[in-house]
Amino acid sequence: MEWKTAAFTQFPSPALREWAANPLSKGMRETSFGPLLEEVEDRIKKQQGDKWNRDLFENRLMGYSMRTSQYRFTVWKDYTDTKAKPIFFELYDHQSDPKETVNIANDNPNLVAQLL
Amino acid sequence: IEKPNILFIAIDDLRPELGAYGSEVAITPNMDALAAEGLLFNNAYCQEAICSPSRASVMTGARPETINVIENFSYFRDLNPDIVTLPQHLQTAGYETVYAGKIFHPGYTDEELSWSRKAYSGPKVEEMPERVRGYVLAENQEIFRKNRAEVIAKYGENAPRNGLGKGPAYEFADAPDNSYEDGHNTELAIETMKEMAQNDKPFFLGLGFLKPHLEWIAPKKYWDMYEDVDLQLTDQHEGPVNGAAMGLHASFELRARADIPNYGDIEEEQAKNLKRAYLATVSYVDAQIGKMLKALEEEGLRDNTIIMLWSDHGWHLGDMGIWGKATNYEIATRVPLIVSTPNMPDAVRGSKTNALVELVDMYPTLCELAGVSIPESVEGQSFKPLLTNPN
Repeated sequence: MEWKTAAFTQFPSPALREWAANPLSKGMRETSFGPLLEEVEDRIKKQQGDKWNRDLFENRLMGYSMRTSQYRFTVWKDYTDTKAKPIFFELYDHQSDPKETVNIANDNPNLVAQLL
Repeated sequence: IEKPNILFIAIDDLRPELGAYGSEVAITPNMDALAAEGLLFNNAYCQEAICSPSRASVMTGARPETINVIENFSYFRDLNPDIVTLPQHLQTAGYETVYAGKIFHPGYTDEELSWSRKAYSGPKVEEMPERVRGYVLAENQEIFRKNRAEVIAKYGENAPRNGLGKGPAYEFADAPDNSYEDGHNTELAIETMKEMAQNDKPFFLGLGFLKPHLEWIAPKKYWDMYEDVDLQLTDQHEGPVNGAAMGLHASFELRARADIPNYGDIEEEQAKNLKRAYLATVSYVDAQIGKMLKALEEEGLRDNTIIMLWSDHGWHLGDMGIWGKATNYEIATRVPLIVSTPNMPDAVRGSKTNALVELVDMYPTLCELAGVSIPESVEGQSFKPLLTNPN
């Protein structure tokens, strides 16, 4: 019997949508969440370098994730622009790494291209 | 052909931490028994690991972006006035549809179109304790009131900060099951089911549990069940090596609670108490499910009722250094899903399937099982074939 080969999920960045719709509430930075938000933001800035853009990272970034029988593959991109290029990939091999401890996307460009 | 009834059991924030899913610590005999009589899905995934988008997707059969619900502040009906929800669709096929507890996201419950009647409100309900939303202990109610008042004074009633100004993360009062909302709602659902059993119409009964969502509050006897259980914390305290910085968060949901530090580490002793509290509320929900299933049996309806049990998403209990949901990782997106149908082959009962399924698939599956057409707007795929051929 043929069956679906992937399950899809998504989540916007930053992971604060339980309390903030788009655009992210400006006042949020003045609450006790402010320093936590900045902590997350600093981590993203450090990772993204020149690609950092507050509007993108607060209001337009979406992680699209696909779970196949073997892999979890996640693409982070501007969800308001279907033609926008992904800015980050995550790939986890559930056969060898069921807890998703190591992102192997950079080591597997062909597999990333195939899954994309 | 007599149409089957449908008991649709939704659980909030329940990761697959059940005996039936291999947990060595969770005490969940009733959900385990349901799994022993039905089919357990090992690889079921939500469409977004947060309440409103996940539930709106389930109930409309469409993916979050299709209906433009990707956060907790958009009402699917405002954005999709013509979309047909699962219970709304079943009504057209002759079903009576009703819910108790949390099926849709609170405030976005589609009262007019999805539900054909209100839950039971007869005399027996009046004998129940006054509906309690939240803490039973007066001191915790006071902490909540005080914190909430401070937030409202500072930011205003309508500020999008309804996650702030909370009470303690957990409470286990020496009180009966129906002192807390899930127990009350279960009694409501049972009385509603008995009432509907007298009708000619088949029913779709949604019973939605608010736990194990924070705050973890339940009767003390469920906390006591874990007194001698050796609870191990996760050994994965960091996010993935080379993972996406934007893929993780700072446990905002837990840190909004009064007794949790706003920043820094969660101490081991506190982490163990939090895990115990989570599991205790899972056991509380499990006990209510047992009552519901027993009542269904006693009413003679079990043999003609489809039971579908699911959770809106998973939850990080410190995994990857996070307490909460709201990620794209396995721990937040994999969910428990158990289905029992009246005519399921004996060979299938009690088995598990590794087939990939998505929560968006539940809508078309129930349509097929009920012999009802599947609306064109539905994006899921019926997994009815798995119910006879799980391999």
